[in-house]
Amino acid sequence: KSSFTSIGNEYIRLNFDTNGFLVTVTADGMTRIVNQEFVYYEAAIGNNREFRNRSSGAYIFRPAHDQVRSISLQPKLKIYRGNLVEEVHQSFNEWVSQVVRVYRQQHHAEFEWLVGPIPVDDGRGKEIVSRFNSDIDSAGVFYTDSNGREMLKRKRDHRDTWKVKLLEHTAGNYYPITTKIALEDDNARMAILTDRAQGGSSMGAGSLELMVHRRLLHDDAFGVDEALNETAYGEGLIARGTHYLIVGSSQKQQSPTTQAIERFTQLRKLLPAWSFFSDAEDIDYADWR
Amino acid sequence: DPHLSFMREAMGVMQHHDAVTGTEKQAVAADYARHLEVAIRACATNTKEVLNQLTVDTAASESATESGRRERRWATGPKKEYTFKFETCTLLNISSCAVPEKADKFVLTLYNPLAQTVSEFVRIPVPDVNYEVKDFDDVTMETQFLPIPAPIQDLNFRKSSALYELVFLASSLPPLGYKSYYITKTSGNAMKPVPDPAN
Repeated sequence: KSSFTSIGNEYIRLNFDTNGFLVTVTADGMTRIVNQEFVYYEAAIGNNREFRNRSSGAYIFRPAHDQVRSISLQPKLKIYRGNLVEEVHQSFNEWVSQVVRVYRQQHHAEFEWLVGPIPVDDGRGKEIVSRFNSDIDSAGVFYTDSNGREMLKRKRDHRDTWKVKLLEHTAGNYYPITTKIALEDDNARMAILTDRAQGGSSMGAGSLELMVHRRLLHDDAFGVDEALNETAYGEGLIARGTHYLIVGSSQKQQSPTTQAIERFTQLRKLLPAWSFFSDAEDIDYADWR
Repeated sequence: DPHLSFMREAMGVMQHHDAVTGTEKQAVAADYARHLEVAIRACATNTKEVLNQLTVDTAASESATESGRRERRWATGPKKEYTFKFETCTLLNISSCAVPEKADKFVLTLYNPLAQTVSEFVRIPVPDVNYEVKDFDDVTMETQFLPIPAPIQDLNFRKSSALYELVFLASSLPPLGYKSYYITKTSGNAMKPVPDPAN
């Protein structure tokens, strides 16, 4: 009832609340709670002389606490509608913004994020995550791809071949995502496709997260001997990228199934058409034809 | 072949895990980008040759058909070869591309690397909102213009006149084949995109 605007098409509709956050997604004839936010982990500052207590750095992800910090409580929104695409431009703060878009006749929604330069004036390294929380009862099980090929089943706080007690709950549940991370219950399924390799996890039931950017102030003593703290152009780096969200029924029998849609979308987004531009000032349309 | 070898060598360097995952220092990333840029430029000649070859094949197969508009069109005159320079826009990740920003008339050629027909929404950074897109069949495509988000426009290292993105649907790109679109800046005053009023 609180949702105040939506974008979408006949296959997928995204609803945003009065605070400017995504709140629900309607697809396959059902509406599910799906919210998305940017949060960050504060990087651990360790003692590099102790192997088990190194700082978060270029080679290891080690947050100081399992709790995340919010980036913004009320992003500013601008909504553009047209005949081909509907877009929501979200501005979270001075260094995080995003465009959420749904193209006509597409089953997926695009989240094009822009993060950086990450401020470190407070002396703390930060690792920024895009997190999608849903009401899908995934019971700690999620799936990550194996280099874009088969999907591997992951279970939070679990290893298949030994009894594990994780001392680092967050980092110990992170997995490499090359193209896709997904979860489901008996009714619904949610998948996120990436445009590049990222770290990702499911830190709660129905939740998926992907790390999009990080800036750290301490070396992790794995060889590079420098903190992951780039200052090109006089300030920290800015990263831009896209996540593709697909929500649908996990029980769908008719073609295309939700997983088939994910696979086709994955192919088309990872192997898009190559664009070549040519100046045509010297040739008119008839000659070109 | 020497042009392709340039690309082969660059791709060989890119086998390093830092180049694939982006775990390298930024100066190294910039150097990898430079390698690729040079290699892609070198291969522009190959692109032209291959597209000409595809055009020849298409013309031959279509004139062999018994009926159809394409057969008649190809039969009306000598086939012209591409003389264009094919430029790859390596700055599209910051919504910048030199050709559409400078030229009032340009051609976009899309090559589909998949073994299936696909349709794809295209986004082209442009400085204004008055452009017309036509396909090879003299059909004017439906277009939409969206503003490039302010945080992208404000990037202090971005040297671009593009303020908008031109969006259109490139439909039915043939498998392992291409389609071209002729894009012209028009003189009319077009409506600039405005956000929905605040609710």
